[in-house]
Amino acid sequence: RSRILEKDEL
Amino acid sequence: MNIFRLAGDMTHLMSILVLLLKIYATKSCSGISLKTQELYALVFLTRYLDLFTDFISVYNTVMKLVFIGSSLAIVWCMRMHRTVKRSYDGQLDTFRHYFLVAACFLSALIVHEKFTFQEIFWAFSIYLEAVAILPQLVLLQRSGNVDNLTGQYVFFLGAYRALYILNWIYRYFTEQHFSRWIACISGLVQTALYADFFYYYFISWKNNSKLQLPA
Repeated sequence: RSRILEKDEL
Repeated sequence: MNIFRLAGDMTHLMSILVLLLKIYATKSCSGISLKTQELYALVFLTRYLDLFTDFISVYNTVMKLVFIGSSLAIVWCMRMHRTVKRSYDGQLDTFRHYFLVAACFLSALIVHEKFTFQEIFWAFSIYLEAVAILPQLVLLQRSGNVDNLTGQYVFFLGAYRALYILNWIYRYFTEQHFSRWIACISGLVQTALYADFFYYYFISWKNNSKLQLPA
C-alpha cells in the first residue's frame, strides 16, 4: 500500500 | 476524511489561533512554555517531511504549512520579539525537554513501521507529540493561576487528540486495511497526560472560578 494511503492524516 | 478527524483538525487549529491571539493581543507569553512550543515545531518539521514529495490534498498541504508556519512563528516570537520575550517565564520553564527528544528518537529507532528515514522521523514525531505538553503542564502547575486564553489553548490542544482517537476507532471499523497502532497507542498516552488538566479545567468551568492547578 502506498505511503500516501498510510499517512493521510496530519 | 470523517467528522471526528475534521473536528480534531479544527480543534487543533483553534488551539493555535487561541495561542496566537493571546500572544498578539496581550503582547505577552506569560504562562506559555517555550520548550513545548519548540517541541511542537520539531514535531511538525519531522512529521511533514513528505510535504513536497507526497501530495494528498490541498487541505492536507495547507494545514501542514499552517502548522509548521505557526509553530515556527510562535517560537521566533517568544525568543526574538522585544516585548513578548520579556514576559517569558524563563525561570519557571526549566523542564529538561532535550531528554524527551533523545528518548523519543531512541524509541523511534526501536519501534517504527519501516526502517526508512521518513518512517523513523514520522514515529519520532508521533512519540514526541505525546510528551510535548509536559513542559507546559509543569509550567502551569508552577505559575499558579492560569489566564483564560492559556487554559483554552491547553484544553483545545488536548481535545484534538481525543477526537483523533474517535477517528481511529471509526476508521478501524469502516476500513479493512486500517492499522495505526503507533499513532493510536501514542495518542492514548498523549490524551491521558491531559487527564488531570481536563479535570481541573472542568471544575473551574463548573464553579465558574479561576483555573487552578495544584502545585
